Amino acid sequence: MRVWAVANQKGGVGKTTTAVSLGALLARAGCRTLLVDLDPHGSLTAYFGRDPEAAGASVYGLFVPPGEQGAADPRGLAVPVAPEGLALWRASTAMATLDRQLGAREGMGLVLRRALAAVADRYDYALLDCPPMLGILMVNALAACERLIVPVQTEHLALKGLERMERTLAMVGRSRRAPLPWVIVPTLHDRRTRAGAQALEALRARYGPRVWRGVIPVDTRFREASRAGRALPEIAPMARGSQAYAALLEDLLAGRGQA
Amino acid sequence: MRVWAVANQKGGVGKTTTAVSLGALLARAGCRTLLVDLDPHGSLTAYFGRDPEAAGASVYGLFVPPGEQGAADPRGLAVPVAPEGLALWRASTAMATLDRQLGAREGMGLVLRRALAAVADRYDYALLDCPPMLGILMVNALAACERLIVPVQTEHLALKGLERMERTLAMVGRSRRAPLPWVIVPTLHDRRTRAGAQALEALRARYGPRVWRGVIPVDTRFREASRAGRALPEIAPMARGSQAYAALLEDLLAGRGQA
Ligand SMILES: Nc1ncnc2c1ncn2[C@@H]1O[C@H](COP(=O)(O)OP(=O)(O)OP(=O)(O)O)[C@@H](O)[C@H]1O
Ligand SMILES: Nc1ncnc2c1ncn2[C@@H]1O[C@H](COP(=O)(O)OP(=O)(O)OP(=O)(O)O)[C@@H](O)[C@H]1O
Ligand SMILES: [Mg+2]
Ligand SMILES: [Mg+2]
Repeated sequence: MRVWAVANQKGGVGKTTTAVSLGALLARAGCRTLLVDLDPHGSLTAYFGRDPEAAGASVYGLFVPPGEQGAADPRGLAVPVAPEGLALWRASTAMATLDRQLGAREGMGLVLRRALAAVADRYDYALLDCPPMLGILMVNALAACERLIVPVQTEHLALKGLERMERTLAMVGRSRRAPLPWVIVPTLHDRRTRAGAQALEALRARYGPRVWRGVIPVDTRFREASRAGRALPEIAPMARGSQAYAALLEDLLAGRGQA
Repeated sequence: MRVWAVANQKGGVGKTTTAVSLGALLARAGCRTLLVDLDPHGSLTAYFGRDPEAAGASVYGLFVPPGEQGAADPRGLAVPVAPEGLALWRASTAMATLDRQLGAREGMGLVLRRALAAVADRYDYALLDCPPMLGILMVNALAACERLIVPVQTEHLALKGLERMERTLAMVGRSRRAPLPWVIVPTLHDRRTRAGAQALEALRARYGPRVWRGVIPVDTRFREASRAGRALPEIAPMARGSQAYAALLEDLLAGRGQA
C-alpha cells in the first residue's frame, strides 16, 4: 500500500478537494483506495454525507489505547463511499481535543502509521487529508506517509506560508529514516489575473523541480460536485478540474515532476 | 475598547482578509485599532511583512507565566502597521505547541481577556483573527470578545461546517456570563455561479437575521492588496471588496443585521 499525505497549514487551499479528486481517479483506475480524514472539522467526512459529530468509530478511536472504552480497530473502521473501490476513515470533532489530551506523551506520533500497517493488505493507496494546523494529527500523517502533496494557492501570501511549511518538514524529517519526497501543486489558479501569473512564476522560480509542471485551475464545477457529495472526476471527467487532477495523478504515478 | 473576534474552523474563508479590511476601515475612520494574530501560521503577521518565525515578543509570550523566560507584557507587544492608527500583536509559529503544553491546565482560557484588559485604555477596537482550528487560542478569543464575526464562503460544504461552528459556540457560550452575539458574513461570493446563489439562499433560509444582509464579493484586487502588504480599503477604497467591507462595518456599528 502506498501512503500519500495532503497537507498545508494554510487553510482553504484545496487539500480536501485534492484528496477527493485523486482518490476517485485511483478508484476509477481499479486501485483499492482508502481516504483518511485527519481534520477535526471533518470536511472530507462531510463531503461524503457523513456527520463528524455522529457517534461511532472514527480516527479518534485509533488514539485510544486498545481495550479502553472508545478504542477503534483499524480493520473495522472503513466505510465505503462513491465511486466503487473508494473507502473512508471518518473524522470526528473530538479529534480537536487530541493535542490537549496527549500533550507531550511520547510515541503518539506513530499511531496512524501502525493503524495503516494493519490494513496494508486491503488497499493499494491511502490518501491522508490533513487539517490546516501543525499538531499531533499532521505529525502522524507526516510520519505515516511516503510522499507528501502540498497544494498551494497561486497567490502571494500563500508563498510566504510555504517557507514555514518547508521548515516544518525539515523539523519532522529529522525523525524519519529517509527524507520525505514532497511535491508542490499549484491550485485555485486563475489564469485571468496578473497576480495569479506572477505568483506562479515566483513559485517556480523559488522551488524549481519541486513544483508540479501543471496547475489545478479554478473550476466552479468543484462546488457543484461537492454539493452532490461526489468527486468531480467521477461526475464530470472531462471538466477542466478533473483533467488537471488526472494529469497530476499520471505524473505522480510516473514519478515525474517532483524532487 | 470593543473586542470583536473573527473565527471559523473552516480554512480559507476570508478570516484574515476580514480582520485586515475592517481594521483598516476603523483606523481610517479615526478609531485606534489593535489587530491580534491568533493563528500559529501567522497569516495576519505575514500580511504586514513581519515574520512569525522571528524571535521577539508575540502573543505566545502572553501564555508564559509573568517573570518566566519569554513572558510578554501586553503593554509592550504592539507594533504599528499601515494605515496610521492600526497596530498589531504578532503571532509566532511556537503557538502551535500551546495546546500540547497547556493541556488540560485550568484557567488558560482567560489569558487573552486579561491581556486585552491591560491595554483597554489605548484602543477603541481590538479585532482577533482566529486560526482554523478549535483549540486553546480560539477558546481564548471566544472568551475575550463581545461580538463574533463568522465569515462563511457561499458554497455548500461551508454551510455544513457552520452547523458545527454553531454547536461549538453553544459549548463555549456556557462559560460566558452573557450569550455571545454573532453574525454570519457571506464571503468569496461569486454572483456568476448557480451554486453560489443557491448556497447564499440556503444560508439565509437556515440562519435568517443572523446573516448579514450584504455579501463580500469575490474581488481579485484582494490578492493584489495582500501582495502589497496593504489593506484593500486603504489602497483602493472604491474597489468592490472595499465597498462591501465598508457597508459591513456600517451595519456592525449601527447594530444592524445580526441577532
Ligand atoms: N480548483 C478549484 N476550483 C474552484 N474551487 C475550488 C478548487 N479547489 C477547491 N475549491 C473550493 O475551494 C474551497 C476550499 O477547498 P478545500 O476545502 O478543498 O480546501 P482545504 O485546504 O481542504 O481547506 P481546509 O484548510 O479547511 O481543510 C472549497 O469550497 C472548494 O470547493
Ligand atoms: N472577497 C475575496 N475575493 C477574492 N479573494 C479573497 C477574498 N477574500 C479572501 N480572498 C483570498 O482568499 C484567500 C483566503 O483568504 P484568507 O487568508 O483571508 O482566509 P482565512 O479564513 O483567514 O484562511 P485561514 O483558514 O488559513 O486562516 C486569500 O488568498 C485571500 O487573498
Ligand atoms: Mg480540508
Ligand atoms: Mg487566516
